[in-house]
Amino acid sequence: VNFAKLRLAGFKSFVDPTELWIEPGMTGIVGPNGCGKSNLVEALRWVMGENSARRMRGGEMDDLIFGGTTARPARNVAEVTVLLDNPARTGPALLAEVPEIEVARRIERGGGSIYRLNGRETRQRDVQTLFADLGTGPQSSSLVSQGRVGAIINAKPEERRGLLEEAA
Amino acid sequence: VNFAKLRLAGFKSFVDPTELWIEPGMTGIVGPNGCGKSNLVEALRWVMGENSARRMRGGEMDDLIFGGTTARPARNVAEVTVLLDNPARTGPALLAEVPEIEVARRIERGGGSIYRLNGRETRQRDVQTLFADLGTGPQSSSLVSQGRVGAIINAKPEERRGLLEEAA
Amino acid sequence: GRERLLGSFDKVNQHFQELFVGLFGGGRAHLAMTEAEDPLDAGLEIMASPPGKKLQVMSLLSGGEQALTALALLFAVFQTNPSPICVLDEVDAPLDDANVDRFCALVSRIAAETGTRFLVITHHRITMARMDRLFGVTMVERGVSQLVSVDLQAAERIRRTG
Amino acid sequence: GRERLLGSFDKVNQHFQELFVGLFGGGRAHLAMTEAEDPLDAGLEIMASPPGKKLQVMSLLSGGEQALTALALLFAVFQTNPSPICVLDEVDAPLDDANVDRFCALVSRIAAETGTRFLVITHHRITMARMDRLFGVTMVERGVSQLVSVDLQAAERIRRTG
Ligand SMILES: Nc1ncnc2c1ncn2[C@@H]1O[C@H](COP(=O)(O)OP(=O)(O)OP(=O)(O)O)[C@@H](O)[C@H]1O
Ligand SMILES: Nc1ncnc2c1ncn2[C@@H]1O[C@H](COP(=O)(O)OP(=O)(O)OP(=O)(O)O)[C@@H](O)[C@H]1O
Ligand SMILES: [Mg+2]
Ligand SMILES: [Mg+2]
Repeated sequence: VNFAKLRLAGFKSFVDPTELWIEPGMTGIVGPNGCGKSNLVEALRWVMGENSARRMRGGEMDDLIFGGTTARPARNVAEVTVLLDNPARTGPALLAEVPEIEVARRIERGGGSIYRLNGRETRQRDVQTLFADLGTGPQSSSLVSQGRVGAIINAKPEERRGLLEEAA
Repeated sequence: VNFAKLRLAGFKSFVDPTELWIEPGMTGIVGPNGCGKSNLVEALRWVMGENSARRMRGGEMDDLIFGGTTARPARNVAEVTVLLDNPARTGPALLAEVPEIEVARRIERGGGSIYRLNGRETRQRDVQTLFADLGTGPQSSSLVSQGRVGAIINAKPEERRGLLEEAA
Repeated sequence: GRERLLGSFDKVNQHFQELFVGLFGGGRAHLAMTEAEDPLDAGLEIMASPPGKKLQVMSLLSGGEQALTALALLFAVFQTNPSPICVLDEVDAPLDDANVDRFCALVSRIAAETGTRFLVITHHRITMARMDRLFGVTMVERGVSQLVSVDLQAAERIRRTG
Repeated sequence: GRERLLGSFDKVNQHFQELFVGLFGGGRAHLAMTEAEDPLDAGLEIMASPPGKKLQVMSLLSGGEQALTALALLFAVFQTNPSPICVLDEVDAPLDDANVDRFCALVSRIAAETGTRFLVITHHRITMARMDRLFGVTMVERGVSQLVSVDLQAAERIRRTG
């Protein structure tokens, strides 16, 4: 199963619908300070089931919804979708039969957030399990946030044990 | 009173006697990863009275003494000297009469460290007071360690009050 | 649980040693499990010494050396159990040019070996030039992010003018 | 004690607003004292919004924006009560080229205004070129640091070959 595309609308500074194709090999993302590069990483963590606003640099979950600029009004909804393609029909039992898996998460200001798996509403736990079975997830060590690369070295030995569990 | 020169011997990776002239304006320091640039900053903190090995990335104070390489034996002594010039004969009462102020700190493996002010042994408290009167010191916000520039923003409001005290 | 953890320790340790030597051009490094009644409670110690230097406390390593050591460990986990995606947000910021080169070469090797797809956020010219494709994020309208596919020349321009 | 602190707050706040607008080319920022019975126990809040963006929680600012805001605050303290020396260890690492330029211009202005002597550790080519003089730290003998005075060409070479 591969990650193929990330779609955002109303999420942080990505107020207009935006698509990021994720192709094999290495995709570079560049741009000036403050333009929204790290926001893309948080969109990916969020759709995979991240539950702590603080880990996405917000005070509360509503901080993830576009808050407006001096020229545009704030939005009340944010939605992120990740498209996984499944050419070899492998993957966890849940989805072994389908060629594509689309996971979406949507939040409304003042309300909670809901998940959808190929269009059907589903629980957060099922989404987190899906990504865990694929060997990733919001807490995966393979999502290295800005300024955090040295954290593995400065962590306590017990905190690093998670790396071995991921490798198992 | 100006900072004019820093002299190191046996301090971290600067095993051979080294002099860094500090002249007016901006002095750039460059070099590959791991060559010793940040060690220079720690030498300056240490001679001004820094008392926590952890703040100089060591486990204990002896970690500041040259530990040897595959080709050279470890040393047992480290010494750092900072030379301040005092052309206008201003400066704290302690030293208003002299044209130059030389502060030295020396540590022996397994022993404590001693300070000398223009050649005469002096207490740590006197050295710390001297630099505080000059508007600096080991904890001064004007010594920004690697990776710490964002820390002012992420600190709690009470932790930032120190900045106002420095400005007063 | 216990066998799996110890089995994965051996593999990760093996890969970590090789990757460390590759990234630093020498030296030696290894992992160790801390003492604990039950291996499931043990921690992971990192012992590393760059070429020509003595083995020492990890905190004495420089900013760039710590970043490279962390990347060697991260990729060792990958080689043991590949993840479908990896995102690296300005991990090359503390590296000098020579190490940026080695870092890029390693990412490109891992991507080819494991099939992991990499998203690499960077300000480094050298890293940009080594990518398979580039996206630029701009804020033509202040406060509103837009994503555009770019070539290396356009990326250079965005880098310079912001 | 109280008068001094409140007096210095006003001056630092004044300088901070000017420096922020200079570094970001617009926007607005100010400091605020948190509520406390005794001003000597109060904390310092930072409110900042880059040009075109709404005022928000500081943690939502990007890595580069946080570094610039922190530098504006640091230099505001300087302009209020200059320190004889300032050491900046790779503070330009998270900045894009346009912001590295603005950072250098500010350091050069502060050095001229306050007489503070700056030691600036950097890997950025642009920052090196703006310094009054350069020292290279090398490890010709592995594990042993040596300091040499260099010109820009030599610094470029050290940067590239390590
Ligand atoms: N909910 C939101 N609504 C609108 N804008 C937001 C929201 N949350 C964050 N932002 C904006 O996103 C910007 C930060 O984006 P991000 O951290 O992704 O930048 P970056 O491209 O990673 O920059 P750098 O190179 O400095 O790391 C901030 O300036 C902030 O104003
Ligand atoms: N007591 C010591 N004896 C010998 N070498 C030491 C000692 N303490 C630290 N070192 C060495 O100093 C090196 C780190 O130096 P430093 O952190 O100054 O590098 P740097 O030039 O700042 O690099 P970077 O650009 O990666 O930040 C380490 O590799 C370490 O081996
Ligand atoms: Mg960022
Ligand atoms: Mg350093």
